[in-house]
Amino acid sequence: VQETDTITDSLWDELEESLLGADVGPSTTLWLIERLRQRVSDENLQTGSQVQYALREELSTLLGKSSSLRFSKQSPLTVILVIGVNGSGKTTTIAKMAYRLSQEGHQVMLAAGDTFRAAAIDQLQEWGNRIQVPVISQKPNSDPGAVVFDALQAAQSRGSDVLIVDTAGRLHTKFNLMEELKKINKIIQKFVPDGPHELLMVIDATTGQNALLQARKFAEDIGLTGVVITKLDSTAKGGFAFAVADDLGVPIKFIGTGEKVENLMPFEPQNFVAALFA
Amino acid sequence: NLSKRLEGIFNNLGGQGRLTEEDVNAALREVRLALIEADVNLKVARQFVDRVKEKAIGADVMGSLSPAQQVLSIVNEELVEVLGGVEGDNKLNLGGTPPQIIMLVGLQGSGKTTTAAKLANYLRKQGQRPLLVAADMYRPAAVNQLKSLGRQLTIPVYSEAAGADPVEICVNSLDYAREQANTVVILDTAGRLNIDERMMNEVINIRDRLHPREVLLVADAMTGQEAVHVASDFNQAVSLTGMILTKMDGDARGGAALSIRTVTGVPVKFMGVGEKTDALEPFYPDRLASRILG
Ligand SMILES: Nc1nc2c(ncn2[C@@H]2O[C@H](COP(=O)(O)OP(=O)(O)OP(=O)(O)O)[C@@H](O)[C@H]2O)c(=O)[nH]1
Ligand SMILES: Nc1nc2c(ncn2[C@@H]2O[C@H](COP(=O)(O)OP(=O)(O)OP(=O)(O)O)[C@@H](O)[C@H]2O)c(=O)[nH]1
Ligand SMILES: [Mg+2]
Ligand SMILES: [Mg+2]
Repeated sequence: VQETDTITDSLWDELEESLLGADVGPSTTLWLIERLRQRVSDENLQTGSQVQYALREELSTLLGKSSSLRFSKQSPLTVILVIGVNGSGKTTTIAKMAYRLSQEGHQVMLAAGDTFRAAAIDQLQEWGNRIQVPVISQKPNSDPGAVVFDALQAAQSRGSDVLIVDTAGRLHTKFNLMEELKKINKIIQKFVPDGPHELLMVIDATTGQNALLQARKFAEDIGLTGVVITKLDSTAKGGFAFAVADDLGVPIKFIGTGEKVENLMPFEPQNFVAALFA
Repeated sequence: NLSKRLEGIFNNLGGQGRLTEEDVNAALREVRLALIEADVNLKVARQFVDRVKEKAIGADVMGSLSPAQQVLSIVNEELVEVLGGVEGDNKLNLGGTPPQIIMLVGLQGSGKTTTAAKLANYLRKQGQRPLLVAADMYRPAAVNQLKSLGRQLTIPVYSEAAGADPVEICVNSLDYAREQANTVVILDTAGRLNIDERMMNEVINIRDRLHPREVLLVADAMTGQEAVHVASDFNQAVSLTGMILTKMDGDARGGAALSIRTVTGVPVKFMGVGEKTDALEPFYPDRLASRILG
C-alpha cells in the first residue's frame, strides 16, 4: 500500500500482480503495462489513481461494447448453439437462458444434443420440467446430429421462436469431437438460412490461460458469436476475458453467477472491470 | 518453448565454465514466465524460482550440457522433487479394517462424479469390492448420473430419495457397505465453492461423522490462479490426503498442481485422462514437470 499517490516502481509491480493474479495472463498483462507506461509519458500522468483510471479504460477497450443476444432477422426461428469444454456450465446456462427468454415472452424449445455423457439427457429434461420448456431428445448414444435435426423440425412445426441446442462437453484438442461439432453446425445452417444465430461458447471463470487456447480453437473450427463466463460467484475473476475478447473480437454476452435458474446476467464491461480490482 | 528461450538467453551471454548470477537471473526470468503461463500461482512461481536460484548459481556447467540445458535440468529436477515428493505419498491408503472410505470434494464441474466411477473401476480391478455413494442431492440428475455409471460398470450405487440429507446418506451408506461386505466406499459429493460456508460445513460434517481414510480434491487441470485458495480452503476444512487432476487429456499445462502441492503439501494421486471409466492413470511427477515447463 502506497503512502503517497506518486507513480513508483512498486505501483507497476502491484498492478502486474493484480492482473496476473486475476488470470489476465502474462502477455496481455505485459501489453497493458507497456501501454500504461506509454500513456504516462504521452499524457503526463502524475498519480497512481490516474494510472488506475487509465488501466480501467484500457481494460474496457479490450472488452469492446456490450452486446446482447442476436435474434434471427430472416426466419421465424432463432437457433442458439451452446458449446464448450467439459463441465464449463453449458447445460445449466441453457436452462438459465431458456428461463430468461420465456420470462421475456419467447416460445423456447431445447435440444438435448449431448447424447453421450451419463444422464446428460435426464439433466436437461429435469431443467425443462422445472422451467416448463419442452425438450427434444432421443435415446442415449443416438446421433447428436439426428437429435438436432429432430429438434429443428419440432421447433418449426410447434412455432417456437427460439431453439437452444445443448452439446456434449468436448476438449478442443479432440479432432473427432470437433468434427462432430462442425457437423451439428452444418445441419443447423442447412435448416435455418441465417442460422445458427448464436454460437455461444461457455467458459468457466476458474479457467487459467487454457481459456484462450479453447476459445481460439472453437472459433477457428466453427466460429463464435459470443462467450458466456460462468461461475463468477467463485473467487476467480475470469481475467482471460480480455485476451479472448480482444484476440478473437468476440463479445462476452452473459455471466453465470450461481447454480440457480435466475443466476444469469447480461455482461456489463464496466462492472466486470470494477470487479477485477474488488 | 522454454528450452529454446533459455538457449537464446545463453547465446547472448558469454559461455563460462560456471553459471554466474547474471546468467541465472536472466534464465530464471524465463522460467518464471513459463510457470505463470502454465497457470502456476504467482507467489508459488516466485518461491520456486528463488529455490532454484540457490542451486543454480555457481553450479558447474557439466561437460556435455549447455548452460541453458544445465539450468533446465536443475529446474526440472527441483520440479519433479516438489511434485513427486515423499516415497509412497502418491498412493491410495486403504489398509485397515474394511470398509475404508474415500471422499471426493471439489469445485463444480471438476469431474468428481466421473472420477468416482473411474476410481471404483480401478479399485475393483485391484480386487476391492467398491460401493459408490450418490451424495449430491442438488444438481439435477446427479444421482442418475452416478447410477448410470454404476450400471455401466456393474458396480453398486447407494442412493436415497429426493429430500434426503447428504450427510445422512453418507452415514447410511456405511451401514449398507457393511451389510453388503463392500471393502471400499467412494463418496461422490456435490460441487461446491470454497467460499460457500453452508456447503463447506456439509463436507466438514461428512468428514467428522465418517472419518474417511482418503479425502481427495478433484481439480480441473485447467484451473487458474485461484487453485491455491480453493485448495487451502478445502484443506483447512477437511484435511485433504490427496488430489486428482482431471482433463489431463487436453492441453492445459496443469500448473495448478504445483501451486496446490506447494501450498498445501497435498500429493497428486491420480490423473483423469478422458471421459471413459477406464481413463484414470497413476501420477507421474516427471511427466507433469515437463508439461508444466512446456
Ligand atoms: N457456482 C456456480 N456453479 C455453476 C455455474 N454454472 C454452472 N454451475 C455448476 O457447474 C456444474 C457443471 O454444470 P453443467 O451445466 O453440467 O456443465 P456442462 O458444461 O453442461 O457439463 P458437461 O455437459 O458435462 O460438459 C454444475 O454443478 C452446475 O450447477 C455458475 O455460474 N456458478
Ligand atoms: N476429457 C475429459 N473429461 C472429463 C474428465 N473427467 C471428467 N470429465 C468430464 O467433465 C465433465 C464434468 O464431469 P462430472 O463428473 O459431471 O463433474 P462433477 O465434478 O461431478 O460436477 P458437479 O457434480 O456438477 O460438481 C463431464 O463431461 C465429464 O465427462 C477427464 O479426465 N477428461
Ligand atoms: Mg452438459
Ligand atoms: Mg458430480
